[in-house]
Amino acid sequence: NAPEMVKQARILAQATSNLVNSIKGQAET
Amino acid sequence: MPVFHTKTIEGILEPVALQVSKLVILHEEAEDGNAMPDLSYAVHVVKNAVDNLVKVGYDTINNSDDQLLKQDMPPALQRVEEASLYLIQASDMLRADPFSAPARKKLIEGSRGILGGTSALLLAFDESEVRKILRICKSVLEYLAITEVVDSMDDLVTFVKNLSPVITRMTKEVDSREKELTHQVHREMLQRSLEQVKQLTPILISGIKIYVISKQAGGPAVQDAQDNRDYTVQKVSNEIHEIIRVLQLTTYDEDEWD
Repeated sequence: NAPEMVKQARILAQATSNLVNSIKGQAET
Repeated sequence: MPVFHTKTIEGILEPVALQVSKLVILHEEAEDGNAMPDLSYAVHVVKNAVDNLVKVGYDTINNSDDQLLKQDMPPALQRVEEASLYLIQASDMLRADPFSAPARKKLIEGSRGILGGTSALLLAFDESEVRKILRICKSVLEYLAITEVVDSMDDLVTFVKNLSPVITRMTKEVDSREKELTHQVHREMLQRSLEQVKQLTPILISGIKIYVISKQAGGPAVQDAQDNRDYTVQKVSNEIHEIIRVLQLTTYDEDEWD
């Protein structure tokens, strides 16, 4: 399960980054 | 900014940690802000990713016999799940009121929670992986402890046959762990000890052989041969104890020393 957990954590980090970018983009305008 | 002690964890979390830090700063500097766009799709993607991670996390717990992992991982998984609920609540609130200040606060709490929870999860898992390497190191120490009962060539052959695969496995595991660490000082300490173990292993086997031959021949050389053998065993053991110590260090420990 090790590589799978790391893989899922990476996907979550990327999804969170995208979300934060959307929020931030708005906050910066 | 947090410092991640392995390259894998750093690679996963550092980009998002930077983003979240900037978001917090922006939030603190411009509390009112503009109207938020509809975040429901981005939040939905995060929620799916959380669900998948939580599932894999519990599978890992169920398949592991590491009691500390079983104890450390569930709170991290719960933290990630709670954080995703914050994000969903925030998204719902923003759909009703795109200027909602409590919703913005929840977005930040949720993002931080995902980051903190994922960090705790990866750390718990990483510590469990380290414990596996520690077990291998300890099994080498146990083999070294029986050196003193090797007093015939047959014993020596069996001893070498048993010791070699464990030492090889230990050096391989420690070597790949060393390459994973972000902390240069810890890497160098592991490299140095590992190199010592590699150099001392043939000296140890030769020392045991000389002891066995001396013992069979009898005479005053036996004591010297035994002392040399014990000295080498002690040196190898010390290096393995040092490896065990360094493997358990994190950059956090270093900060505490500072």
